[in-house]
Amino acid sequence: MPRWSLAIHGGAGTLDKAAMTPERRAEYEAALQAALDAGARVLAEGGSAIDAVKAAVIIMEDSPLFNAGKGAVFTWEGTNELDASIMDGRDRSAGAVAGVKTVKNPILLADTVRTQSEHVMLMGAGAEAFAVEKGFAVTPPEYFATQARREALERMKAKQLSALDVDHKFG
Amino acid sequence: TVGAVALDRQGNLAAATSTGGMTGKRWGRVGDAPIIGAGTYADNRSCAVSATGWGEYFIRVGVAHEICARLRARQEVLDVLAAGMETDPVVKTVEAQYFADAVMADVKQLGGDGGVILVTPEGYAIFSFNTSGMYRGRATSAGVNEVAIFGGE
Repeated sequence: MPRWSLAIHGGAGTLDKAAMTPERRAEYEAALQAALDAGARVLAEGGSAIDAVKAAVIIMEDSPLFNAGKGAVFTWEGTNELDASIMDGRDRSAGAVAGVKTVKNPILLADTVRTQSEHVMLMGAGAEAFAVEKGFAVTPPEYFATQARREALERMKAKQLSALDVDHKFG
Repeated sequence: TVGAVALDRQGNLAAATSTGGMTGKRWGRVGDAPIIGAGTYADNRSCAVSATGWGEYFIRVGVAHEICARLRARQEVLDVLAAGMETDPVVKTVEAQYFADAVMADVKQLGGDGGVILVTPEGYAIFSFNTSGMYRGRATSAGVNEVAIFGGE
């Protein structure tokens, strides 16, 4: 049996094989490998599972290729709102944040909620105030914005497609 | 959405998920990522799970906790019936894959799509998704080191 193990994901969906050029594929594979390597390094050196998942997620939050951190999709209002959560299987301690806009790595804030608050989940302005109190730098919202995601929102708006208009229930 | 699950040398599990949500979301809409039990769950007794996909369906199914709960319940029953006999780790892996697929089928049945990653206490890293692809990767101390994108890879 393996002594340590790690799995990562960078999102799932209807991926178009035709649009996946060799160059683009290489870009994604390199980013995934970098995240995998970061987490695996922690585990191979005897580090904790909780540190390994943070190390892997941070790499993907910092990559504009994935819908998290830098490269997050846009809301209808044209902002980037970030959610994250983390859980430790040892004691089932958990931390989560929702709708934050100024925290570079939301997974680190979620972990700080887990370890330095008496709560499980904080949201919006309150979560951001908690972040500042705990020493997180305030990241300008422009940091998260990418042209590809902005164009995706514009395409959606052009089609008049929104959560309100779609003819089915969002869960 | 991005996520990671891990088992360390001390036998501890952890899960993490981070996301920007859904393009064009309004009214402070929240998906499964920050909902413990839907998009993220970890329990040393069963597994660690991180999810990605149409999050509100994952919330309704309670995907991450549901997978862990099925694995834990199965183990608890076996512990009673088999009086502590060890189950073959390979069988446990097949069961974990089965439970993950079954829960994802439940999501699909409601109309949702996406995927999950999970790691078991035995150290097996498992994927399950009902979409054409999922950006994913896994590595273990036994030498597994792979990344993939489309289904069947």
